[in-house]
Amino acid sequence: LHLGVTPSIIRKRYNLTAQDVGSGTTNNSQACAQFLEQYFHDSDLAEFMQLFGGDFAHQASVAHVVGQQGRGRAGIEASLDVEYLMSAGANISTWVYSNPGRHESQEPFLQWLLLLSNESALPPVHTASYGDDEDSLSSAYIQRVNTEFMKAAARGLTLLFASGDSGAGCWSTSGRHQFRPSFPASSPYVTTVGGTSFQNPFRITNEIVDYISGGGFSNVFPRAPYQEEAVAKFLSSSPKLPPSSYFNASGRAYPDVAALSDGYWVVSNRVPIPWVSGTSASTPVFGGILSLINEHRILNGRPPLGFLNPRLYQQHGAGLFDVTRGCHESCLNEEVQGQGFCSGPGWDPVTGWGTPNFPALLKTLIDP
Amino acid sequence: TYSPEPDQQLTLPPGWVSLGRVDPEEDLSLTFALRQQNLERLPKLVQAVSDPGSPRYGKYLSLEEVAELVRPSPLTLHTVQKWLLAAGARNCQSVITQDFLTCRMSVRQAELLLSGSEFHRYVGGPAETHVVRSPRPYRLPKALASHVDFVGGLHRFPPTSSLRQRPEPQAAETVG
Repeated sequence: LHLGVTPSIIRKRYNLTAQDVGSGTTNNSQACAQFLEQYFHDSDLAEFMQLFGGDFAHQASVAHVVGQQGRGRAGIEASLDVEYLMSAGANISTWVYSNPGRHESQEPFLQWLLLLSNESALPPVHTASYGDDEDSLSSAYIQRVNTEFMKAAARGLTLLFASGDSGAGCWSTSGRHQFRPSFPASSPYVTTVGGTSFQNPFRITNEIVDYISGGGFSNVFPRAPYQEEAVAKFLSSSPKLPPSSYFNASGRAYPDVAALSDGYWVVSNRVPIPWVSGTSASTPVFGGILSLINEHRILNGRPPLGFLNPRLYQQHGAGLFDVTRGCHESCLNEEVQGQGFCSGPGWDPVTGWGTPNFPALLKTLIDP
Repeated sequence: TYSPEPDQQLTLPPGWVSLGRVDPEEDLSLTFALRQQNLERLPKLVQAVSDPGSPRYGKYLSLEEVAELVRPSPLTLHTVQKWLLAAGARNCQSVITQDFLTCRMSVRQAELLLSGSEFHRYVGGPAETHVVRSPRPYRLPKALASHVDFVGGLHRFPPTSSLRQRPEPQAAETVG
């Protein structure tokens, strides 16, 4: 029995042993980016690790902060990002991009993209919980940001984005309801992370869909070539597809993967806070696990994983626990009654290929 | 003139309130996304270094190599810099890939440069953040249409977190 998700629950569920930590001998690193005017406190991280980090080697502080750490209260999202990236990707040097571009007229997310284009040596894995409704952004902006993601992928950076916390989303145009995809989650050049819950929230059991897990089909980007087979199979086999007028079946489908997103303990402003949920929690966990895999790859003289999706889909999600139960939320109307897509065998637009089973995932991603 | 972002949503996100126009002499920082080159080669390149079946799998480019590939043309760099200098923008900084330019200028200069724009100060979000944005679309001289993708710092507000603390699951129901 447990009273919510802590690092040891994450590590048990995803089969991370005490040996599965950074070796401390490589130049491996990982980063999380904050765009929400939120800051983390070193003292919270220290307290978190004191409370929850007893059974694995870990670093007690962030290695590098890019941007300014404001004064005042810590933010719960910033605290969670750092605490769980450093628990899943334990003992690996961790950077925090803290609200780059603080000037009132700057866009922190855009400034982060500029930083990526201005630093030669960057951590291989970057996690970010940022998203906007696709329809709210100009196509000039979306296309250019997508190009920035391509530049990062060409350099071997793994960019992980939370898939969002409104399920399939919902909006109505001229009286017709549709699902509402999110960006950057819908970019074909990032790896998007959905969310799950334990089937029994007080035990370490198999995982089911967390109803808030963002997912769906882009209205801007066509289906990515690497996911052609997986998405076609889902669309042809899913027993409970929403009405076709609700989504663009030929769009880039997401998420690609998932991890637990429900019931986290976070320490923020010195207070342990239970039952915190959102795909902002699953994203640093998946990021940390990819950093552990990079650690093994680097120790074997291999390059870091880079842009993961082509390989992930080619291997049909091998090394991941398939989540096959549950549907995420969507429009609360008579037609779909609040239900979006439902998970099923293989890839689905709710949890992607599923959640990490570290030893199996390591085995499939260590070579080449 | 032309509007680079005609389809950008301009409505005020919930939770943000306008504090009125910004003083014309106040300082702004705007980011110009310059048109890149050779973009049609990027997707293949990404596929080549990301597909385990490719001979170039894992052979990533350095930032300098990416810069070499996508760097804006000399004409683009010259046209935009000339336009900014003529408007009095000083203190512009670029990045290694030279495809972004961040300049500081006064509100007055910005509103002249980006016709139609009107800068207001807003307050909002959980941390009572102050931002300066324009609720009205901006336009650029037509001569820049093939040199600038968009201008950042006018329309997109900082996001708010969607993390939630949920009520504790009903113990009896699930444990049973």
